[in-house]
Amino acid sequence: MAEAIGKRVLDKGWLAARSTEVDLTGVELTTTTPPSSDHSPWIEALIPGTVLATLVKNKLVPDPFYGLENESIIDIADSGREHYTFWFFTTFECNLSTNSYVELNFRAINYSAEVYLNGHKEVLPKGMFRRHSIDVTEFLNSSGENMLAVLVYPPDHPGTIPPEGGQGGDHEIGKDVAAQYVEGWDWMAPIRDRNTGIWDEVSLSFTGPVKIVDPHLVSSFFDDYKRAYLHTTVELVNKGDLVADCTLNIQVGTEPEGDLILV
Amino acid sequence: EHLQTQKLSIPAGSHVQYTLPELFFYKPNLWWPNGMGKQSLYNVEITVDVEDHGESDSWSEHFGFRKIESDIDTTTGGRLFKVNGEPIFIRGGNWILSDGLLRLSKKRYKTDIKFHADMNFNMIRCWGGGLAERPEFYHYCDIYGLLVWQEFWITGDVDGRGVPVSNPDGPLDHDLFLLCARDTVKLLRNHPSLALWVGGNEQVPPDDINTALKNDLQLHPYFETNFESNKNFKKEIS
Repeated sequence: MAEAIGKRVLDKGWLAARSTEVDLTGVELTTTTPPSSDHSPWIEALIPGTVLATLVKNKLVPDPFYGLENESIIDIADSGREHYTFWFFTTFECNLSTNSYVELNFRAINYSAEVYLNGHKEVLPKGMFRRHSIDVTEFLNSSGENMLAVLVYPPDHPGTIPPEGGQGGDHEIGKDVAAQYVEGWDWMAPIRDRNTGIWDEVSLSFTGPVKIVDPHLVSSFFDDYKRAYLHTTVELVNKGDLVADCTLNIQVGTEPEGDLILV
Repeated sequence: EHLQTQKLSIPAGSHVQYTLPELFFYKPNLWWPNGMGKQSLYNVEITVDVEDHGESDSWSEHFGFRKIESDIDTTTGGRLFKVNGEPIFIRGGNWILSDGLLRLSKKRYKTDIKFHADMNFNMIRCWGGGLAERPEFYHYCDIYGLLVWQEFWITGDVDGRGVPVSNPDGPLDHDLFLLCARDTVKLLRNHPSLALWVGGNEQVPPDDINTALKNDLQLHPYFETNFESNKNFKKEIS
């Protein structure tokens, strides 16, 4: 059954491993030698989430929010960035019909990453607050399993927490475009991995040759809100190699109230 | 129901921006903040069909008709907000994030945000040292009527006013900061609860970043004029 258009969230069956404990390359992981959860150092991963969330989930470090447990987790400043540089791995299947396209989307990654899909590599540039979309149509196995590995790097400037703590530690994190609270503040202790990880949704989007991107809805009002207009601007991408004659439809309906169902 | 269809032709391999003729609503149900009225939401669905292929993509999102204005009051120096022309007394709270390990869930967002509404709040301020909050956060703010003040990633302590003084010119890569800011605006801009973008916490971003943000975030003059004619224009982006 060919995939219907729409989005599929990839939030199950992820594995993780510390990069320094994996000898394989991303190409090998996603072609000849995929990992399995019953072989160390691979553990079950929490996606979306941070490296520390995965380590806490697997009880490899104590929960930092209990007592003084945070003190017993090594800080990235002392361990080095490679200690919190992690591989994440998963597999998925999909059935593509002709003239269909697939994009792999990361809604946010902290701080940069390399993506490998069935042996093909893409680099995700730096920045904690940006989306990434990769057209993976030509790299997919349209029948059978696809293997996806992501190597996630921490922020470039994780900083060092001074003995006296303080607002934002030594402020090094401010050199990056990332959340600054992670070096600690007067109301909280530092986060040991500086929130490194695939911290927001991972999804596949299936479309035909034309894709809708980031519609912008704006309302304008006149005559004391009696007269209103809804302005809609969309970006449309034609991925095909032929001119696309399209019909663009917009429908605006009121939300069903309570248990009233619109038929 | 409001339904509109447009025919257009898109060259192979191109990326176009297209504005549909505006849809007219007479006395729409307005979206109001918590405590001022209902949070009426419409469901907007956009689909594109391609000849000889069928439906190619679809997109849908909640939308609320509301007008939010805010200005600095010359007498008090404070910021006055109006929603749909009505002044509103802001009762707000600070927000850092749900969880320090970023285990962010819809269930947690719904609980946290409903809690703020139950406390009779009508605004949540997302502090600049935390996150640009996620669509799920804004979804529940739309539902429960919490206006959102969203700061970008600059704080006084880390960017030029802390002890020690550091990063007086903000992050090393200003282009990266603006790329992230623009992408974040595109991710969140349709939510009726989004009330105010703010450069940072206790600090003005570096001039070039601040000027670019102000320029990017002003309302396009296209939306200022009165509408009688159905105009639509298509602009090649690349």
